Amino acid sequence: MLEARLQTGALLKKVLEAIKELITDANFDCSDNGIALQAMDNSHVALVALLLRHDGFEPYRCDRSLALGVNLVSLSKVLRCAGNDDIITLKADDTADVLSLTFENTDNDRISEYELKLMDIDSEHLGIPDTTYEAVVQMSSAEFARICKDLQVLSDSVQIDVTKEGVKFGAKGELGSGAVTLKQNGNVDKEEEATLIELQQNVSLNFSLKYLVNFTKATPLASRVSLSMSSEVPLLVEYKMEAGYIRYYLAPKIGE
Amino acid sequence: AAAQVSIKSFFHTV
Repeated sequence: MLEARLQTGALLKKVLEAIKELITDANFDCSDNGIALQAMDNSHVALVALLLRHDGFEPYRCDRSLALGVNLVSLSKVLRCAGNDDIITLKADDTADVLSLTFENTDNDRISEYELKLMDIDSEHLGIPDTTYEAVVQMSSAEFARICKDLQVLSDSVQIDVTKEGVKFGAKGELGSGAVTLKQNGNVDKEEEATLIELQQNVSLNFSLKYLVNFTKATPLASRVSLSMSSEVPLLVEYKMEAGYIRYYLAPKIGE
Repeated sequence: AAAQVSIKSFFHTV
């Protein structure tokens, strides 16, 4: 059985907000390591990999591995019934036909209990090879969200060019073109806002902005984001949390 | 325009 108590329930609400528009149904794979999820979007262009490590919960107990098949829209609706400061406890027994959710307020005088029906999901699990990327950009997650949203005004796609001087996001469309360049600035006072680049080789890649904008729904989870790129392989957009991560992989657009 | 590639062409099914 699974029992996982999350002191900051808001984290789970934010996680659901970050994935529910990309994926409809997914298995939460629970093991003694924690709760993991991997799923592709419906059009098989993007992949989401989520990990909530066991040490993010107190207590965390999972005697044997369980796959909890969840409709994410339904789960996020139920999670909207939890207060932002509530402690959230997830429970499922080994038959795993329902997921029990308990929300306790901080004064511990209001306890709400919900049960969500689970479903059998026959999902493909993809093996993600360890990759050494040609370029890794670490930057403010809010800045990344702003750039994606701004450039979406101009085009469906963005060209990302990384050199040792900086990273340039450019878009061209019917109404014109636009570009935002962030210079590498590791010495700025505000560490949270610094743009840092690790570069083996310059890269220039094209990606769909619609997906990137969707990924930025994870912005409330982390102040920093990393973009890992190599020629003609999927972009990795990673938001690190205190006890886990959310990683989005996006297949590039190739050719003219 | 550039063509969108499927993510499945990069990662194998396990």
